[in-house]
Amino acid sequence: VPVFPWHSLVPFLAPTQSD
Amino acid sequence: PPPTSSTVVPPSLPPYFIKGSIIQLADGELKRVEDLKTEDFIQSAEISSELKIDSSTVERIEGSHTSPNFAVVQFSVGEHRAQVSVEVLVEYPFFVFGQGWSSCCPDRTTQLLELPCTKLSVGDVCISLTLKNLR
Repeated sequence: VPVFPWHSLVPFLAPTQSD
Repeated sequence: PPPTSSTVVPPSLPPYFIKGSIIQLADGELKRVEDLKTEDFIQSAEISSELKIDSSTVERIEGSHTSPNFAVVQFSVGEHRAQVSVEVLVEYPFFVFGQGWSSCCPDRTTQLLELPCTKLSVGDVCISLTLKNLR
């Protein structure tokens, strides 16, 4: 049975930081 | 104006959203995808050395110009309220704080994945990830 890491379920939204 | 970026999620549903999929939390605990709670994500992110949880508020949901099977969801991410739009299949589930899995078309999500799901709406606050110490 495959086991998936928790973070694969969460979209990775990394905005460009302006400061 | 806030910075804007755009992300396209691959046009297939990942296998880990299917009901019964086994998910490993950061502390090693195993849970089924449909049993995950907001605290599981928060606690896992606290353990993680690289990732942190950000709040992403749904600002707009509209149909994709590419295909009727897709939707474009615009988020306001983190304390900087950066605008990020994501093009996803309408059945693609997001985890809403305190609520659980939600998608643009929960009927399709339940039909295709058997994952219990509610309707994603403008104003919902979704769990997303960014890198720690990103600056």
